[in-house]
Amino acid sequence: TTRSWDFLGFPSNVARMNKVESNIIVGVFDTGIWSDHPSFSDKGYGPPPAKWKGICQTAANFTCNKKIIGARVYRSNKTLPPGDIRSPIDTDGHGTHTASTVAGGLMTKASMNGLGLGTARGGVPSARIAVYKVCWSDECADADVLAAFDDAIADGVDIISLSVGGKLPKPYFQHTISIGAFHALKRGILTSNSAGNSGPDPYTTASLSPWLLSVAASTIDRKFVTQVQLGNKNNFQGISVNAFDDLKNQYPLIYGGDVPNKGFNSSSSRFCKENSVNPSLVKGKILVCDAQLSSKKFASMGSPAGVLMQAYRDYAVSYPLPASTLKLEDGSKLKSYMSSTKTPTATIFKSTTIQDASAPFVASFSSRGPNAITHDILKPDVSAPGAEILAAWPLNAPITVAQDSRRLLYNIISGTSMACPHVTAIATYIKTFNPTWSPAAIKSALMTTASPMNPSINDDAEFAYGSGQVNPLKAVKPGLVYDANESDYIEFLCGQGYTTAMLRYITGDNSTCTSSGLVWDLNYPSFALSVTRSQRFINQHFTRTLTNVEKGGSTYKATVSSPQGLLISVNPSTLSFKATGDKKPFALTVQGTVRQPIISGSLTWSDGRHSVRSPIIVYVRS
Amino acid sequence: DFDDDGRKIYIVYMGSKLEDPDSAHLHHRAMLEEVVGSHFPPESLIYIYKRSFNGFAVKLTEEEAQKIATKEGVVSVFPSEKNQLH
Repeated sequence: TTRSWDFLGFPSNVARMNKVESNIIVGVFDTGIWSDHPSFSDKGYGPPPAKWKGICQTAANFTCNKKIIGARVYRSNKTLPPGDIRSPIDTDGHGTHTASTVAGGLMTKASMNGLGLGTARGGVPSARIAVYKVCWSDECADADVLAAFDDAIADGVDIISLSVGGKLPKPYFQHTISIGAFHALKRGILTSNSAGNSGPDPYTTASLSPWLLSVAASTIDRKFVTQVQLGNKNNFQGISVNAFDDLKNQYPLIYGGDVPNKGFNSSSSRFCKENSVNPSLVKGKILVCDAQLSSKKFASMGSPAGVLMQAYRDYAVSYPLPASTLKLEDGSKLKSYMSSTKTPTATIFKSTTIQDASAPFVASFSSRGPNAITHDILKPDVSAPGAEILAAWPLNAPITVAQDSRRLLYNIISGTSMACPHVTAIATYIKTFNPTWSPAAIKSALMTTASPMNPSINDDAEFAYGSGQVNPLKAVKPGLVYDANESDYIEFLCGQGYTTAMLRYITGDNSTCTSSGLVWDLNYPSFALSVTRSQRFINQHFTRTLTNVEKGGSTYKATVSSPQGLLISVNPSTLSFKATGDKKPFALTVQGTVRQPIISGSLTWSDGRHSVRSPIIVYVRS
Repeated sequence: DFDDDGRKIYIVYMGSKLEDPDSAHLHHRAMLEEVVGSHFPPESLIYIYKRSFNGFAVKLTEEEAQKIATKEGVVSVFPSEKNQLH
């Protein structure tokens, strides 16, 4: 966060509703929190907001304060993995990182041993945190996540941040996060959820219900690189977060393929597969591997001085040893050098940063749409920084793997988990200025003001980035919103095959499926249409209603960006709003021939001051 | 995820919260005794969801889960699966 908020155009001196912000409670469902971190100091805070009905499950080494006002623990599995503690205390680090990204205080001179130096901060630094520990080193069980929703909604949280999810798409009412988020929205609580890290394949996101705010991870313009210098003075710029100080000397290079362990041959040791390299032969040397490895794999290598890997990477990872990942061409040059001399050597320097002009783009790991449950609801919804994010870390948790003895107050990690709390914070920021807005209105504000992202560097276009990269300052004043309430979602569910009886259980009232509840009529802030391979000609109507959320009246005109082959029309194309809360319906029609797998367009309503943009995507379903 | 007796944790989701949430456990217990029998061990009931919606998490066999799914008032029954940190 020492760069991400500024990259989003959200400086630390931004106008704030400080008193309102300190009355907001963010529910963070995660691995707990390390409450001793200075990011969570309660200096200057008053007592918890009067609406707070939660509790603090105190335990050894854990107490709440006026910043962390609540903490609960959920563990349905009787046995606890070794090293885990039945306490809200975070022994992993993930929960501390996400919570500080949402609502951590301003911490100057924050860095990971000098890397990423700057002011680390939460997006809403005055907000309160309620911790719901649902994740352990072995699982985040559905039963526990649902129990946390049951409590958090009743406890009085204002928003929920959930950087957790399953791998497979599930029907909405067999998916605990969708169930919990549905009941949350009934109480005016928005749930922000990470899209997942199963990209870049299509249909990999499991965060699918329209009432969830599903967040993809994008890059920022600060990129960590790690220089490698060979004995012949040739330099390569590799990718990693190497917080170790420069190696003082040149170290002998050793190729994994040349040092197979007993029971292995070079075909596996060249990739440094687990236990495949002989630890005694790599000790004190820099090991060269023909693959990218996870930190967990380092444990079987023994104690090399460093590791050089080869792969294409769009984000940097830290390791328990000095390490860097070279691109394949540089890997070839490295091996040519190794074969050209009898005593090849190299050294690995501490990481530095470079400016990445291509940012933002969606990270390869970020899960992609389309939506596997409702094909014509676009997912994910928005993108936010989720690559190489520096945020708070507990001193009781290793920064990579258990064997890593370094203990630091900050760590740099990547994932849609890191993107999600950025969006939670912005949603909270919006709520501080607009306390009466529904979850759908806040979601709409975030989506329609998002900055479009570049499809030429994101092959999957909207299925990677949704509406685009969030823009906090625009989102707080969107002009118009696509609002929706429980009954709108119920109508949508009618069209999804849910029966009246089932929906009555869910709502607790006498809801009846009176209309067909067409997906294209749900007041969603984006437009998606799927076609089958044989269906080339399309003629689809969408209906929407816009609500004016600015003071006074204004006239908006529609502008459509129609991709080749499609005719997109809007009726009416001008909407006049007389006062705040004024609602105006319109219809959007997409006609034409589908010639490509994904066709993107957009609809923008503008009154000269506000720009309310929605992506329109037509795609061939596989 | 299965116990020695072939049971695993299922979530029984029953929609919006009851008007009298404190009576939730009576409803749930009655339903469980009907399906599993009166010998139903109390420790098998892992959670009662009653503060914000209605449901429970319980250890069941697959057959018992299928039976509960047919009961009036039940929206869905599904195994408690593992989610991952992202």
